[in-house]
Amino acid sequence: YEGVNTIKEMGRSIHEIPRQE
Amino acid sequence: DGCIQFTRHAGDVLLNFNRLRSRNILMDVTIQIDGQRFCAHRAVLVACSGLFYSIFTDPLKSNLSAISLDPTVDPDGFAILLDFMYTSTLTLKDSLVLVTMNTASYLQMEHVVDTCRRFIKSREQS
Repeated sequence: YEGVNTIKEMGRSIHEIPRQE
Repeated sequence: DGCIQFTRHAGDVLLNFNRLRSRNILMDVTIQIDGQRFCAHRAVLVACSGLFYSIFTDPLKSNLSAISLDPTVDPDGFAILLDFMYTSTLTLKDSLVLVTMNTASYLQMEHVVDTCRRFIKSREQS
C-alpha cells in the first residue's frame, strides 16, 4: 500500500479488549 | 483513489490476542511439557512456529486440543517463546538465552534462533 495516495493513520485501529470485564 | 494505512494495527491485534490469553478466552489448545501446561490459541502458535504449523496443518492432527512436546524441551524456554509470540518481546536472561535458543530451534522459529545466536556472540565478545 506504499506510495499511491496512502494516508498513514497513527492512531488505534481497533477496539481494545479490556484486561477483565 | 487511495487508502488509509493504520500503522499500529498489527500491534493492536496482537495486544488483543494477549488480552484473550490473559482472560483465557477462546484458548483452543494445551501444550504439555514435562508436567507443565500452557494454554494458547492454535492460530497464534501456527503463525509463529514452523513446528506448530506442521502439526495443525496435518489433517490427522489439526483438531488436537492437547499436545505433549518432547520432555527434553525446557518449559522455561517455551514460556519465554510463548510470551514472545503474544507480545513481540523476547526476554533474554544470560542464564536462559541458550535454553531459549534451543527451544526456538525445536519450535522451528529460525529468526529467533538467529537473534539469540547473535546475542550470545555479542556477549562473548564484550
